[in-house]
Amino acid sequence: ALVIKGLNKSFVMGDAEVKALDNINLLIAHNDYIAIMGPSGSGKSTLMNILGCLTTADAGSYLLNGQELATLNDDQLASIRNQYIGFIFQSFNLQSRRTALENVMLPLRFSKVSREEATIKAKALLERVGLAERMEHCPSELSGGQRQRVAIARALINEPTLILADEPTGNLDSNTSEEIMRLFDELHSNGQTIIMVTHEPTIAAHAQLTIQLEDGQIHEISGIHYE
Amino acid sequence: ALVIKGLNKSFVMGDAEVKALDNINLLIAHNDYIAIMGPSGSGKSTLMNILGCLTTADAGSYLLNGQELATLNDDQLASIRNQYIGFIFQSFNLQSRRTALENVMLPLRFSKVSREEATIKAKALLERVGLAERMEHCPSELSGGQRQRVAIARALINEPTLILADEPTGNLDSNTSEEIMRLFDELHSNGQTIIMVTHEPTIAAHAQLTIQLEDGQIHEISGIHYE
Ligand SMILES: Nc1ncnc2c1ncn2[C@@H]1O[C@H](COP(=O)(O)OP(=O)(O)OP(=O)(O)O)[C@@H](O)[C@H]1O
Ligand SMILES: Nc1ncnc2c1ncn2[C@@H]1O[C@H](COP(=O)(O)OP(=O)(O)OP(=O)(O)O)[C@@H](O)[C@H]1O
Ligand SMILES: [Mg+2]
Ligand SMILES: [Mg+2]
Repeated sequence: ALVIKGLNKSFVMGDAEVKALDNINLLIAHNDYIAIMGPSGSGKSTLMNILGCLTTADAGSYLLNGQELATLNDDQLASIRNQYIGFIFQSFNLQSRRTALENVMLPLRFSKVSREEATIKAKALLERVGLAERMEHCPSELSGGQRQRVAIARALINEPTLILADEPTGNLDSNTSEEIMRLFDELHSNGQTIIMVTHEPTIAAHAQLTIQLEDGQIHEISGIHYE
Repeated sequence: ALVIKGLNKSFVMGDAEVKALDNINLLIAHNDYIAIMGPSGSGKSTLMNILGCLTTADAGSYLLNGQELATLNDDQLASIRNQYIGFIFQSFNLQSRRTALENVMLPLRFSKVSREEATIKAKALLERVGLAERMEHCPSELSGGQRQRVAIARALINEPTLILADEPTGNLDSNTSEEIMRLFDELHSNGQTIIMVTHEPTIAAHAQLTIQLEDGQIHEISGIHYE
């Protein structure tokens, strides 16, 4: 479960301050499937970066499975990320000099998984997102939607319990988007927790409930919670 | 007008060949507003790169306002781009060490426009896309949708006659997307030619007609042509 209380995050530039998150309170249970929507610039990616242990808040508490993350150092946060979290970035963050296959295998580099097994898992994931014939391409040799799918596959290879997807279908046509949504539904029914930022209502509809963010604050929550 | 005949484009990797565009024929009149849709990987961005004089085809002809572009060298293509074309890239391609304002002004750097006038124009465009308060931010200090809007503003500063927009609303919420569509409608009613790749049917609906691309070929054209 994720318990967020009084989360605040600002960016300071000279004497100007941008308040990206303003007193966020949230409770997300294990195996929830949550969508986050809101205007461009409203704080969605900033919230996801804190949930994903990529950055820390200025104030407030973040309990992940009972552990307070606000006070951890970078190494401790990295360890939690590697074990439990799969993050699909809004701008993909792929390594430009490595192939799709190498990119997907990267998260397992320092794990106990053997290279053979990592290769098998990576190929299966790339096939699953429709990139069987693009495994040896580097990002510059891929279309926008293909890069997005490499980022999706990479986020899933360590079998994370918490999946954070920031605009996972932003560059995908409707058929490919549905394919990804089927994949997410499958992961959800396997017990994984999914938090997904999207600006498309038809994508958000796959989640159990939708949180609306606006100017760094939670404005409303809609949808069925716990069928 | 754009006249494309028998356009072909392949990417060769070792002994594998990816046929990205397969015998494309197209006629787009001055002041047309065209949407291009199709599956991820179907060749949309590749076609846009050729239309935008960023790359050349392997075979076929591309006449832009009566001039054959297939045989031009890089400098000649760059000159045409600077004068007539505004390109909004699927992955934005902003300069990371410059502010939003500097990024938008870049296309006018070697033009006859004075620095003062370029600054006024850039500020007006950034205000128009809702970024008045983010002009001094660099790309890493902007949200995904804010970067996208900087890319849109930059593409418009040289008052291009041909606007090529590759997924211009991919990272934008519905309100901000409508704002951008209003801007495009305005440009269109001012006489500009707009070719827009999108995967969202509600965005494509703003165009006069929609071209469907699939496996590098044009599969169908729908919509009202010349009311
Ligand atoms: N430099 C390259 N080398 C090899 N293959 C390439 C290269 N660039 C693109 N491709 C391939 O060409 C095909 C068309 O790519 P393109 O970027 O035009 O697709 P697209 O329709 O824009 O897709 P998307 O909707 O995902 O952005 C893809 O299958 C892609 O893998
Ligand atoms: N490093 C930074 N320095 C200053 N301001 C920042 C920085 N990073 C983000 N911001 C600002 O914080 C606000 C929230 O950004 P965030 O990326 O969380 O928005 P978002 O909801 O994900 O938007 P989008 O839908 O466009 O992706 C934005 O107004 C942005 O300009
Ligand atoms: Mg974002
Ligand atoms: Mg593309």
